[in-house]
Amino acid sequence: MKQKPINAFFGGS
Amino acid sequence: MFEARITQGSVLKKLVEALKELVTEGNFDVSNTGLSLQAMDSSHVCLVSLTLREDGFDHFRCDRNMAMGIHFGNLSKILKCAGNEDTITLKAEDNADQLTLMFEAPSQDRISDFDLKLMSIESEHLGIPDQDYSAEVKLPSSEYQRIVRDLTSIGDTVLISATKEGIKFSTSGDVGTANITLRHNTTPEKPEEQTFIDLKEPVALTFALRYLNNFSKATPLAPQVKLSLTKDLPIVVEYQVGELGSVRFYLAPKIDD
Repeated sequence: MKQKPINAFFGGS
Repeated sequence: MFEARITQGSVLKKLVEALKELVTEGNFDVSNTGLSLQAMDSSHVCLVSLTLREDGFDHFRCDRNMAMGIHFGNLSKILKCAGNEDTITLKAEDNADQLTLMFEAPSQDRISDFDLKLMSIESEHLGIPDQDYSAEVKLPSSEYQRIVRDLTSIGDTVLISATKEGIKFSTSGDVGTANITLRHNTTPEKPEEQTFIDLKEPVALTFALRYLNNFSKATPLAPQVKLSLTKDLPIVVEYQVGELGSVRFYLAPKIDD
């Protein structure tokens, strides 16, 4: 199984 | 000028103990609404979001927005020098390169101050949307701690599935398998011992136990913890810190290759 980095789920500002 | 005073200084001690292994450094963002922190762990799979409201402090003043770069291991060393009953005051001049921490014993006969060197930290600020989750579960924080600790001794990942039957935590490893199911239970008289399951639709997600176990270091901060789950999105593990604010941990799910 793989895991995406957490910042891939939330937009940066 | 920034100044924040909290009579119950032990809360700050517990907060930093809860965070310091997960995030080595991060910015305390202070403004006239309070103090906040967003920081990712070194592998960037989880995010800590801390919000402390200005009205939760006994005194709060912030003339200018500032980002104070903190090394949490060093802050922890200083906070260990504060007594559990001490009042703690945080102070910094505008654009300061240090944060002063003042500890006052309840009897007022011992006052100490420590200066923590601040760091310059480049950090990405993530926009976390308010959203509805498929399942929200509130349970005693000690129960959450026990579940993730027990399962960590069996496996590396946990499948969390929420259905109308309850919330099930499943893992497997070299020794075998384990399943723990909690049901909605409002029988205990004390609200903090109850389990509330708010299910909009069934959901099942897999997470690394190491991180869920690490989040449980926040157990001393709150009697209850809230888990929020939606398909393909990070789990939110949230501890309300009394009237002061909250600490939320976000962990990305494991997905099939």
